[in-house]
Amino acid sequence: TGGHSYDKYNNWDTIAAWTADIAAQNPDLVSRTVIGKTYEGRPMYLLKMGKSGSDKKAIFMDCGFHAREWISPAFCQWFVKEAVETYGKDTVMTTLLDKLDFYVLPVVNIDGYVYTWTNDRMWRKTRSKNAGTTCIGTDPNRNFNAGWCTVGASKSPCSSTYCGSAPESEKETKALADFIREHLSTIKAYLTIHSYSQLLLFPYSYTYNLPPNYQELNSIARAASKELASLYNTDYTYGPGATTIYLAAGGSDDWAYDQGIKYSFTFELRDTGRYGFLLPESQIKPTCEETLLAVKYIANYVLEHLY
Amino acid sequence: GPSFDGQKVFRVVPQNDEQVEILNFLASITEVDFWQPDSVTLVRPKMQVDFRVEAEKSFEVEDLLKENGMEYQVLIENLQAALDAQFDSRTR
Repeated sequence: TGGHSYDKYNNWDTIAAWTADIAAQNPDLVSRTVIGKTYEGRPMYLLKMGKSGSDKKAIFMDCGFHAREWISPAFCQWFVKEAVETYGKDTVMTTLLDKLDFYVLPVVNIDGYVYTWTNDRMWRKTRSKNAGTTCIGTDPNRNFNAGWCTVGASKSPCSSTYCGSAPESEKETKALADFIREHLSTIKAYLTIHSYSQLLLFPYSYTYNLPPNYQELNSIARAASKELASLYNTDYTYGPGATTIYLAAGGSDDWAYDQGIKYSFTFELRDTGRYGFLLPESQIKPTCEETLLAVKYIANYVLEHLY
Repeated sequence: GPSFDGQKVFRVVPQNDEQVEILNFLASITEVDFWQPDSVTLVRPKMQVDFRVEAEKSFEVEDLLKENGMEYQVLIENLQAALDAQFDSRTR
């Protein structure tokens, strides 16, 4: 794909073209579908990865919930690249793709992502209009039906954490949720990639209550963080969202967990403030390399504990 | 898009409710973009808080923090420079 690079930040048009290209070049491993349209009418491309086979269980992974978190979509692209390049060479990746499907949504909040390239690099929310105000957008990660708008979210459309007019009021979150609901029997893990502060979180964020398989999730998170740190010694904190950072309702990880997906994790990638949302391109490769180790660990665990 | 020239990103760790209130006050009198946590309403004592302020307000913000005895760190001195540095200049 002209202009696309895995160790650079790519704009949306380049990413969209890349999704078509990677599917066309790897028809035995990758296929592309559209799961909906954004508020501004852009198609939401989803890549399905895995060696053809029937009745395969799947892992869903999304990137780019918050528009300004550019390292997040960069990771989803990196993951797809690694999958196609190492299939048949790396035994873990080969087994994963032989036995599981991965659904990869490279950018959830596409309109917002475009806006960060064209208008305001620091934009965070979606770009939908809110009735009765000039303030634009909803925080997509406060827009899911998981304790929706009860704690750690705002009812004000002008707020950066606006929960929206209703759960799944955003076309993007609705499309994502609809897809997962329609494939609930096969999706066994949900991973969502964010970008700030080196965390590996799991449910719950909307309550201090611990999930029934807390011990298992905590142990997976501990091991995955260790795997991640093994490459560049990047130190991740892990734990349930509410106690590890703060109470916040309406997150996609909590929602996915409550749908019955018992392995649900949120990654907050590299950087604890030195660069914030402006992680230099030179750090895309090491960030993605280390994150890939953790994702592969979790995927392999899920494969060994299918339910 | 807008220029981020001179915009700063601050880090503070409010030690008590009073210092949390100061951040709330700050957010009420000027535009503050919270990087971590996502919003001022999530700020609690002892929590690391990173936020961005407009260039013309940055000295005012520093004064307010100093006047109230809040220790702070400037994480990013000039956001525009950080923004330019995110791209690999050798190829762009």
